[in-house]
Amino acid sequence: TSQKHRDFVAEPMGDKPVTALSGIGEALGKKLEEQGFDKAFVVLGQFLLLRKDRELFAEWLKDASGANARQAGA
Amino acid sequence: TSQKHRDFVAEPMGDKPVTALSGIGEALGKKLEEQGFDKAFVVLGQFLLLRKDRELFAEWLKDASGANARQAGA
Amino acid sequence: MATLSSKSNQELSQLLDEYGIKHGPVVGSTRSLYEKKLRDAMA
Repeated sequence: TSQKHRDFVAEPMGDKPVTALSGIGEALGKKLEEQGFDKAFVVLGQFLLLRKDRELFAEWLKDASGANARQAGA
Repeated sequence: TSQKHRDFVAEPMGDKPVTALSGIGEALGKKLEEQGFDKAFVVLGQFLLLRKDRELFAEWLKDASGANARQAGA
Repeated sequence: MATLSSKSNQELSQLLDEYGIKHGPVVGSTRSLYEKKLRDAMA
């Protein structure tokens, strides 16, 4: 998990699609893309804007994509 | 400059104050802090949300903190 | 609650502080989350 987290935060300069994020499958990816979160680095931006608060981020992710608690946690 | 940029995008896990960003002095830092952008990583979040578009980011920085073009560019 | 959506980002931020809701800057992409949390807190 910490490796996944390391990959996630090393993303600013990457260009991976949002579906590259663990826990984000096609369906969730599609919903996020529709709201402009098509790249992993945009989702990282949101995480940073939420002050890296995992709870806030999970709550946002659930609202934005309908992810369940487990997916949001991933 | 590229070094500054590398430092900036390596910031997700840092905890530096916003004033650590080149071009952001005390006065600008204070304005950004008032809007919740107290840490460099939060400003990075905004940069990523603006899809790493430097022009958009400079425009946002000017609006948010009154930075002039040179400061925003830095 | 119509009144929340008509508030400025700054006003929302102050309300979040008043209700003790931890938050980052209120910007386009985070605003709807914070409005929802404020509605819950006010309910």
